[in-house]
Amino acid sequence: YQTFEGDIKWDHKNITYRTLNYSPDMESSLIDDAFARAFKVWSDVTPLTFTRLFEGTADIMISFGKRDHGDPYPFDGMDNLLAHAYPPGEGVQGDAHFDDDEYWTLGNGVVVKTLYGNANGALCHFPFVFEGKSYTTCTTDGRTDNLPWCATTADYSKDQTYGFCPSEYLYTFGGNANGAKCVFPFVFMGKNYDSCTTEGRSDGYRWCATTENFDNDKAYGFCPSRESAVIGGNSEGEPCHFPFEFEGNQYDSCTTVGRKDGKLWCATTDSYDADQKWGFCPDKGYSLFLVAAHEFGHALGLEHSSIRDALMFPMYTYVEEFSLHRDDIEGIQYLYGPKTGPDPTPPQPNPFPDPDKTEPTNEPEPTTTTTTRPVPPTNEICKFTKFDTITVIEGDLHFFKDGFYWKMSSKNELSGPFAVSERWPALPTVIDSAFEDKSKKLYFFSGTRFWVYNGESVLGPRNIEKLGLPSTVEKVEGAMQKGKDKVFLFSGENFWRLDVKAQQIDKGFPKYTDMVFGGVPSDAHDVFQYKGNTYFCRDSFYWRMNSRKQVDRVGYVKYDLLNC
Amino acid sequence: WSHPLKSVFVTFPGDVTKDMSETELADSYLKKFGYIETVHRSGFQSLLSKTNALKRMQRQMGLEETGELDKATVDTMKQPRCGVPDVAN
Repeated sequence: YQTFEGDIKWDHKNITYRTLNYSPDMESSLIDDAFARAFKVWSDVTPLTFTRLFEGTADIMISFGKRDHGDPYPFDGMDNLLAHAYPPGEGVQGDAHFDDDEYWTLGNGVVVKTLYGNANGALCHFPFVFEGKSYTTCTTDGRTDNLPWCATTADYSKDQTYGFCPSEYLYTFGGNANGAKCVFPFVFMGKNYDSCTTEGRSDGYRWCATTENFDNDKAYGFCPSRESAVIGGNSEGEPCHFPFEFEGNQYDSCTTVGRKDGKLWCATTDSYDADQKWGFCPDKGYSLFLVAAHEFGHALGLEHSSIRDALMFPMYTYVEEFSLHRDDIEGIQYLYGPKTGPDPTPPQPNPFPDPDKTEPTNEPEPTTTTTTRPVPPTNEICKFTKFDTITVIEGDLHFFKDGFYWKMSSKNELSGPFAVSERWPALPTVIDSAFEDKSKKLYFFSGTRFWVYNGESVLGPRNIEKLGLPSTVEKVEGAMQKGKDKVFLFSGENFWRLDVKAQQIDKGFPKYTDMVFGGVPSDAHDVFQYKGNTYFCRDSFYWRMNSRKQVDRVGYVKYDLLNC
Repeated sequence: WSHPLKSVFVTFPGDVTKDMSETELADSYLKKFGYIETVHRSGFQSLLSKTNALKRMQRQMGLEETGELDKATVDTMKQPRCGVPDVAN
């Protein structure tokens, strides 16, 4: 780690911060929460406390901006520079700036927090099923008022929990209208506007009037980005228009054609050739939490570390389960010392919307009209880096994720997604492991329960302890056929041998996975057999072990098995 | 025999093309992040200091310290990152 020259640091421990504005990419409570968690990273290991101010000057002033945003270090559009922050001190010192030409998420794609409805502000669950169709974005299907909504569980038909998605028809942020929704059409400089606009602004932010006439009332707010809106280009905030025409060809989905950088883009009108309106398609985005935690490290007095896994390493890397590196801890404790005294009360999660507002009010529930929305494209699977389970059923590889499955035939033809609940109605959303035994019975494991499907009939759920697995086993993560009536079951770093006929674990087990299967990860979360090889998966990778127990290939599940 | 498809690249309106050469990219990166001084007294010193700057950058980023603008170094320079300089100014 490094500290700024002269070990610049705050001379007090009760640090204040203030969020000056918000990004349209995420609902403001999610942004507040990301910042609060980012500060907690540092307060967990030091005596520092962080208090949020809503007015006046705070030690750390946080803002989003684009390009020239009021300091001598302009941002550079999408990618490359993500944010910067100043070391502790007066004025701009200690402040943190985030480039709003980036797509800010929690690092793993679109995050949509719902409003109203009956889900208490829960996040949208993508994909979700409504009326037998699968949706990967918010939809207005089933409604007559054009308000986009989503389900907050995998299956709306089953769970009936839903909320409305951020849109200018629900609220605005910033501005001077206290979050009032847009009024369309509105008049600005004598001209009528039917949608949010960037006219009149040099920063590219989309806004609208919250009364019929901006010229008279001057009431306005900024429009939240919809989850399907394009990023950058010259149509930021507009949705893709499918199909669109480009160079005389029709496109039904985002494409990289025409670009050297390989980024996916789309037109926002029916013809790029005619209108030249375009933007980048939403991707995983950058984790506001991770970037903020890094920037706050600067704001507290840390410079860049040369340790790649440290938070203060200058380059961005997404990690799902973050923990502060020893180097960061030593750095910050060099400046402020270790945490002393009892643990503070952990910050409360952001409150859900005011209960008064979360009542269904007069918003009708999604109705069950016929929809024309197509099932999402099969290659939607490519956005996943990890699956709940992968197994072979009837000779086809099955990839399970969040209540859906895809099939890859032996001829490498991919189909799906299919709802698990349609084919195996007794199963829960998340399947940890599955296998098909020699008599074509299907075994599914989820947590400490398992089900056995024989055609349409089902047995279960039963507790895995019935099979002789110890009560300490929290889930079965992989299964591998061993001979006619035996199956290896994997969990953690151990595996057991199940006698399928006797429905009991054999004596002499568990054994350590790495003692028997050398060269594969000892904590694989998916194990399955396919075409004579055994695959051990961890994160986005697989280790392939041949029949001679040699690891002959390590590769990507996504690219090698799914042909993404 | 099939002919390879002809790729047509388009300059999109409003798109910020970062079509700088690798040398330009390196110069800009090394200056922006504090590895190289902006004022050089002679071309020879400039060359020396750029090699050293590259080595310093490679060390910071955990790359092999070749002092040359190799592919790994260029790729690293294109990655998303924090705007705070790596070398104190």
